[in-house]
Amino acid sequence: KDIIIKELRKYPQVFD
Amino acid sequence: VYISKNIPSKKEHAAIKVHELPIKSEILWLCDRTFWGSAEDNTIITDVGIFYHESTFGDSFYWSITWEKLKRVEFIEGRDSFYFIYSEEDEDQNALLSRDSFLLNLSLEFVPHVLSALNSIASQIVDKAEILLDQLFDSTDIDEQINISHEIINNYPDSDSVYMAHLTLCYNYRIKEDWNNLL
Repeated sequence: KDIIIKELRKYPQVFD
Repeated sequence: VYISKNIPSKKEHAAIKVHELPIKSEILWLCDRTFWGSAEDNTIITDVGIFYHESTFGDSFYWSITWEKLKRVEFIEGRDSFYFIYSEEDEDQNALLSRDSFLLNLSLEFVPHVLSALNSIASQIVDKAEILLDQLFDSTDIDEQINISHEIINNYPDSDSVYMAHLTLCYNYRIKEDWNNLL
């Protein structure tokens, strides 16, 4: 879970 | 688009229901693909994998892939699609999902970010059933082998390791002359 959130948060312009 | 902690609970519940996920599942990322915000058409990411649902005129299309099976993701520009690769030997198993299906209004400039995120996750999440199987082979203790076998069978019933787990279980129950469990 932590791995996934960390990777998605690297690209806030896409995933946030 | 919503990320963990900011997903409205109504949308989260709708998505869990649509994909028939266990009630307690946590959605880490959700792309609501409906116009009216019901989140019934969606792309979601959970700790298990990626799930996609789309309904058109009463027909439903479901697609999903678990992280443990996903090897990598590529983008095919001419087809404007993401190519999810989970078997290098059997290309028929791999799946295409169009750019818009994955993330509504995703512009081309962001595609490398999506690829980078997905591939990074896929490479970091290893097959836990396979690790348990390695432990099973390394173990010399019968009771430990029985416990590990049960863990594989209960938690990863669809994995390739289940056959070996059942075999080990039978073998060990026979050695212990535990006929009830063997049956």
